[in-house]
Amino acid sequence: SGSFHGNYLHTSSFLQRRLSGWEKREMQREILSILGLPGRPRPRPPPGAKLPSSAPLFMLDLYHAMASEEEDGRGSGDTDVAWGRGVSRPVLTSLSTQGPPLERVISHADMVMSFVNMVEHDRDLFYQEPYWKEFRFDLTQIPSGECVTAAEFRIYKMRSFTRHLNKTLHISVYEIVTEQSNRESDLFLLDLQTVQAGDEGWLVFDVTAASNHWLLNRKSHLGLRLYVEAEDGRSVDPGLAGLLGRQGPRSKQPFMVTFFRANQNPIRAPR
Amino acid sequence: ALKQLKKRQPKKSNDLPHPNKLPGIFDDIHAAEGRQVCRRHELYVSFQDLGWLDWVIAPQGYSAYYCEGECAFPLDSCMNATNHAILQSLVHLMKPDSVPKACCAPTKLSATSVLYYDTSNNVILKKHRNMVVKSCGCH
Repeated sequence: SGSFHGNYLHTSSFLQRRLSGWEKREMQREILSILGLPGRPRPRPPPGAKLPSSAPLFMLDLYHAMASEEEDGRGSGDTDVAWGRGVSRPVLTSLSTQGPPLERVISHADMVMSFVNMVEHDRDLFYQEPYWKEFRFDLTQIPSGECVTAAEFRIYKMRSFTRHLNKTLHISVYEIVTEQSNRESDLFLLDLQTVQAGDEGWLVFDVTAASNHWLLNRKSHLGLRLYVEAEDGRSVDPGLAGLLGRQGPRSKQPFMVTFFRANQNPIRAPR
Repeated sequence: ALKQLKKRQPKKSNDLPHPNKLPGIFDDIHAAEGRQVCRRHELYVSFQDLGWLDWVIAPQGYSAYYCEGECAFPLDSCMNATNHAILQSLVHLMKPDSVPKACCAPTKLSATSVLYYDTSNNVILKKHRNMVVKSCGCH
């Protein structure tokens, strides 16, 4: 309802000056600073990004669950209200019943970050046993002043390519602690799940310990390694066990979700 | 300032108009000046207008609200006023040049969540505290 006169916008209650381009940029920088961002992110959509990939879909489910709760007023409250309290597990199904409940994890978090798998190494049937899959994530974008409250590695399992669908499989995820050129890498067991070969859905592994190590020493980040074993201890190719990697559909690609709690309020640069 | 007031209070006790002695005086001020009481107003922050939707996934914007209006004595009963605001309003009546009226400001704020891409195409869901005005009042 305002009217323009020269460089000024007259409104019913106050006189507002038009901002110059520089002032607009400064103001945007100020808003970004409040949001805790050093600058405007410039994401580059990866090739074939028209189809939604698993991590953004999962995060969008999480966002909608929390937004609906905020609208209901359950999570909106005052300044001390816990975030997303009582949020139900997002749409992505999980075969896992282990690990900390998602709602409890979220309520302690200020930020949830998903990481797409950047590099995948396979030691499959063309190699000697044991077979494994390795995954790596780019953690360089984690803002400083955050501490990890929980971290999950999520991987989709199809029905195994085996005749015995009721066969039991043990799937274990390790942190790669050190890599050796002349011998096997040093590994640290993070989580173990037992499933049936015929099961299908998302598997969730607790990788909180590894995330904490990586956050403390970002140079030491060597990734995760996944093994599959049959009940008799024989190594199973993860691909044959039905575990999908980078070659799978975009909506079923593995990713990592990390829950952070801010140590302090972001420090804004004085204007 | 407090000490000065204490010393002066006995001498100038008649300077403070007592509502019972001056019936309706404040109501007249309301009516005559048509003052707008402190309340919450609509303010929508649009990420779309900021041109940020290439990295902000959700929401497109959010209702942040703002507080505006006068905090003039007597503070309306419907208003969320602190005891200090009531006292400050009274002192303002005595010394309008040295003590300002109480401020109309948010009394309750809540968080909002933003889902966005970072430069590495990771997706971040972040809760930002104290971004949405839930209620306004006189402070």
